[in-house]
Amino acid sequence: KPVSMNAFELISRSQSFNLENLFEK
Amino acid sequence: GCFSYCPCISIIDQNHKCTYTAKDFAILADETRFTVEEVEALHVLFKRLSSSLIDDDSIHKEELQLALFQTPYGKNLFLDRVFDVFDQKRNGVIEFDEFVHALSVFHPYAPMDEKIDFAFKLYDLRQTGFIEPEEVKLMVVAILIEFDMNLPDDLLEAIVHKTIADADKDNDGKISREDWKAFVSRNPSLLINMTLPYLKDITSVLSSFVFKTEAK
Repeated sequence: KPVSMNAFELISRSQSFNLENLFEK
Repeated sequence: GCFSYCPCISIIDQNHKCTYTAKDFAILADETRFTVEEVEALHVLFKRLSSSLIDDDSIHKEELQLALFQTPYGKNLFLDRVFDVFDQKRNGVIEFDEFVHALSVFHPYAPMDEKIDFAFKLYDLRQTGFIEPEEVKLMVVAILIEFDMNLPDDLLEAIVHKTIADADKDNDGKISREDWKAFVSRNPSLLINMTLPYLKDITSVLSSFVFKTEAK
């Protein structure tokens, strides 16, 4: 149920908001 | 001139590039959660990122985008905010000292308050001092694109409404810094993206990178 979801939950798990890729190679 | 462009007390070589001295690394280590060795390791990463498109001593937005999303093209809301928050001097590029300072916030041992503050700056897209419903909506839309999902507008509005209501303690319809602090303190998992476990182990992660590069 997306309505029960807090947007910050989505944001914190989003790939586009993950700096881990800086260390990928 | 070179010195206004170059942070710390670094030396400028013949190619007008900054050469960081041991003292620079020591100062940065002193100002952050990193050891001198870790700052040196971050410098290896910085050199790679800052020369990926334009070979200078600064990370341009396209270079950060290339590193994070494997393409220098396109527009990305988060990239814009991450870049702006890293670029403390607001001169349009990320310099090494800014890079180290910003990454220090993502250290597993960085104080929670620093992470809370950094996240607030990121999500306060228009930098008004509040996270407003329009900003939450823009972020949700951007994430739905990432997940290749499409939601009807009423559902989208419902998520935005719930998000603001969850955190808006003073009931003014937007999330203030104080609202945010109280909300994430109750829900620390929302700051999971503010910690990079890699940073605890940065010297070995990056030395394996150097090894792989040399092996190539």
